[in-house]
Amino acid sequence: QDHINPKDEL
Amino acid sequence: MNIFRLAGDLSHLAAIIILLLKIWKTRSCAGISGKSQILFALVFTTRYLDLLTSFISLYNTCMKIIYIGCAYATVHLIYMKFKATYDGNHDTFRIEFLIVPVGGLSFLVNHDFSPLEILWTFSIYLESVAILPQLFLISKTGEAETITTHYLFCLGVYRALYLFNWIWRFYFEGFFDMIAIVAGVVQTILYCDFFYLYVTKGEKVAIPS
Repeated sequence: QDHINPKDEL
Repeated sequence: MNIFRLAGDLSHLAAIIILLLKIWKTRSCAGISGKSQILFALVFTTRYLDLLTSFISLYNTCMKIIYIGCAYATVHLIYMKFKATYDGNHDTFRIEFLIVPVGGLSFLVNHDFSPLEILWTFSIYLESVAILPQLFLISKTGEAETITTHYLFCLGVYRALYLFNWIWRFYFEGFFDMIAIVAGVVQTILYCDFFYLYVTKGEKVAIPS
């Protein structure tokens, strides 16, 4: 899966 | 981290603090939609469950705890402590009409069919419409206190700044999350009507019902 969101944003 | 995301987070934090202080200092939640605050508490709860599973940074963890704490404190002030000042007659938006479709959509359109991912997706979709009860309340009463308009302005600006953050991250990091971007665009568009009134009217904002 490309562009996995690292969920590092609030 | 980039300047747009930091500015966005600080604007979001400012909005949350402004609202909490406004209710606490005036000992009144008149003109505030308790339903929107319930939705925001739900957004933070479903989005920040990863507090229990992953550590990103001290900043990330602290901000999440502050957001969740302030959200529940605000709901508590509205529905318990200053319940007598709650404008239940005007805060009548049916939030189940938001939660059910958003819940269904998060099952249909997500990046990964895992519990945490679906809850995250639910929180992203829900946040984009969570302000509707508040805007609906203001349109019904026909006006908003100045401090409430500052709260809404900061809240609206935060996600608009996040849009610039996503442009920045796409350009410099090749990162993009279509779900967050589309929801963020919808969320920001919902504020446009308010932004126009906030900028043109300055003082008392009267959203024509």
